[in-house]
Amino acid sequence: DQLANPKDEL
Amino acid sequence: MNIFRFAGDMTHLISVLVLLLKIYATKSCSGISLKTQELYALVFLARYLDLFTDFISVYNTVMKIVFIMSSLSIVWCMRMHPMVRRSYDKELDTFRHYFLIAGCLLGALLVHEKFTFQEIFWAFSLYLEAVAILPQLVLLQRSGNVDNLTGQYVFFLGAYRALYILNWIYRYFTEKHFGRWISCISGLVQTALYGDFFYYYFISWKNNAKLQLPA
Repeated sequence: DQLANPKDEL
Repeated sequence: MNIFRFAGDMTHLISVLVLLLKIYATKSCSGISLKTQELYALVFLARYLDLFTDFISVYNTVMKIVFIMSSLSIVWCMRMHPMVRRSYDKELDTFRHYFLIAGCLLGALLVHEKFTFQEIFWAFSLYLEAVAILPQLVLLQRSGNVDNLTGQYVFFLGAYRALYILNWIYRYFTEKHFGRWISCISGLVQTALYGDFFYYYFISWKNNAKLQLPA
């Protein structure tokens, strides 16, 4: 399933 | 990390450094909208709630701290610093930015990835960043001539999100699970709002003339 939003961006 | 995103982060950092340079070198914040600076401080505080909980990389953590500290110190400077606050165009910077905050908060409650505290504030920060430049653009139109550092500040601030759009396109084609519609759509709206500024900025650069925004 879709990964939870990867918060790897600023 | 890809070159577009890194270039975007560096452009964003440059915009902050140019603004800090302007304020500390000229001890003046004329032409700068305090409301836009307050909105940006809110954007970073709302977006980086995970600063102490999710460690991504040293670079990520350091940049988050730099953005939070610089935005708060600029707001502090424009409100408290005896010399800087005197040059603030209080009567020109009248955009009712509280409506922007309320609107974005409502938007985040309606449209978000997941109904969790962190995701709602994350969506809020993206919507708010998309419109945060409005008070500054209105102030530029009202204050007529724009000094170089202020013009460069707004230019780099607009350019960074345009580079992020290239980053999202790149990631869309290179990563399977890449669907960040909230970021992409907010980023497109944000960059579009700079459209006419970019146009007049290019004209002034081509004619080597002073940047003039039509009232």
